[in-house]
Amino acid sequence: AQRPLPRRARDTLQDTQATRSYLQQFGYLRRGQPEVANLLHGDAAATHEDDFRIAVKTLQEFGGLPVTGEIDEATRELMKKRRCGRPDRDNGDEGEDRRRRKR
Amino acid sequence: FAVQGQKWKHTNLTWSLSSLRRPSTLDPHHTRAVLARALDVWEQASRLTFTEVNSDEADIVVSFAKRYHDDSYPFDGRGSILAHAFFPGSGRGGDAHFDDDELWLLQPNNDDEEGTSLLAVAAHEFGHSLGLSHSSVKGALMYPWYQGIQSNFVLPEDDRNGIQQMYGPKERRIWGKIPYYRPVETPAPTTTTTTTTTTTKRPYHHHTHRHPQRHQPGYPYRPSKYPTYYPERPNYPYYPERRHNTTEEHPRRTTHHYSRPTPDTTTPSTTYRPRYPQVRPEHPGYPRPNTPPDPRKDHPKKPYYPEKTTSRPSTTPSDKPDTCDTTYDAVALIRGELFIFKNRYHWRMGAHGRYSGYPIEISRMWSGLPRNLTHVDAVYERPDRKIAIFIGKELYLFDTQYLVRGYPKPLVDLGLPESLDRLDAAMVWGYNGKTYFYSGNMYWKFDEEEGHVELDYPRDMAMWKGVGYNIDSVFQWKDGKTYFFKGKGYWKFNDLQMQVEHERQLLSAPKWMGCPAERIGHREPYR
Repeated sequence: AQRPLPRRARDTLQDTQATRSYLQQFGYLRRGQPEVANLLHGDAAATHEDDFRIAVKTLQEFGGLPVTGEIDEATRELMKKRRCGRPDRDNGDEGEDRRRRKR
Repeated sequence: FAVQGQKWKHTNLTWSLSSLRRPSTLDPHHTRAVLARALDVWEQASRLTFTEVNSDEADIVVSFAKRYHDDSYPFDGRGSILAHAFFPGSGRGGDAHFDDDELWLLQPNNDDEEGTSLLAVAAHEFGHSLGLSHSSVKGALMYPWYQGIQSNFVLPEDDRNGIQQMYGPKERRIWGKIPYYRPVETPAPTTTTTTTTTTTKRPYHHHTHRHPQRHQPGYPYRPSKYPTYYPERPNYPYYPERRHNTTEEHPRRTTHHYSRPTPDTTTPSTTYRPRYPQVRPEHPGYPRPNTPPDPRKDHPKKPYYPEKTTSRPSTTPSDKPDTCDTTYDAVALIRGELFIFKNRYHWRMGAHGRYSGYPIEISRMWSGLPRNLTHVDAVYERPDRKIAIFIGKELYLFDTQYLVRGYPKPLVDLGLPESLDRLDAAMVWGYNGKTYFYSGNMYWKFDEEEGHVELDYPRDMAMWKGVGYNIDSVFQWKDGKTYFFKGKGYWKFNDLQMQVEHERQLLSAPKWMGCPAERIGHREPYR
């Protein structure tokens, strides 16, 4: 049987997932299939992680916070604040366009 | 500031508080007053004007809703997400939605930790309604996070720059500037001032015709001190309406309504058909003396007038579908009610479920359809609430029950290929409010404002992962989700992931017709 994750690791994972969801909802991170991240290895996983850090940085910059790329307390507070439901960045208005490939 | 790209083509916008979705805890009159103030913030800084109208057809319709509310941006209860608005456009373009679960405050109040100022949020959302995206400038109105608002609020510079880039700054009227002019040094020749003919061409918008000396010192002049004098307009005051029956008409005026032939009231019209009630000529009660024998007397339409018929068939017409075991030609949400079409018939589902007596013939609802109608291919309610019905290579457009003048139109007029024989389905996609057409293995995006499919289409149906080709129908249900139909089953579609939520189809009849499970056929559903 798998050993359960330590509490701190579990909190970090939840924190990351909540942040990822927030970043996707407001246009900082492209929406994808959540399970894909767990399947990535090597360079792909690194790229995925980079995307996440870049998205966090973009959020921090947009929100006027120190740009660290880390989910710090200020970033958490920002994400808890009441806000407009529109995305801050329009990554293509439509789902079908997001799936388009370059010719 | 950030400009999204879409803007209104006119500056005199209308707005209204939705008649159906009003705030549950606020007084609607006070709410409207706050909304008007929020719009005034933008009006003061731009050329835009806002007029409240009592209609859900206004450019900007404000509504209050909870959780899922017919778009792809569900609310989340109190806190976090407060509202959203759509960028300019037809249909719900420009509309603003507010979370009815929030504790809205009608008075600006920054100190209240619990409540949220409606004025602050509304002013922000109306920025989206006018075409502005979020700004990263802290303190700007379009900053996405809630900042409260002061009672003497004026639009911050960042937002003012944004709105003025799109619509221009407000034009300030200088008192006395127009139409009063100072007398010129040399009066115009008397020949022009005394002429009384109507052949002189004059600009219609004479109020914008400015005097060349208007920027010289001493201008403008008070009108009471100087006589009104227009060297280039001898007949001022100018009343264009007095000239309507002269031969020399103003370019914007036409005489066609004076030259209409007088209706001939002595000869009865042969083309007259009553608009209401909707009585078709084949109705037994319709006054048609000397009617020749009806070649369609054995037509299965007859069961709908059973008391007047003598040769009523004792069995169900051959093409009348079984409610609980059938495929669907088209499914559409029209005025909040579900319409399902099959062959010549349709069902209708309202708030209390399926209407009794249905299915009935489609042509009883929309009598402008062809008399030999056998089926429809696709149906959807357009953003302007007109009902589009596709049959073969033609589009029939209805304003409620009445066929719009100029229809049916060929599909080619919409930009669809000549070779296309029919559409499979049509819908307004809840995810982006755009219209899509489907046929075979291709689909098109349709621009409702241009009345034409967009460039770069058609595309392959593979984009809609999991629904395959040759679908029967698609529509957006009240939960904001998209449903695709094929055979006797359906898929619920995840708009964000662009794929079906369940690979295996679910049976349509229990979900959409309310049929018991034992009445449903056991055909293997599509995968």
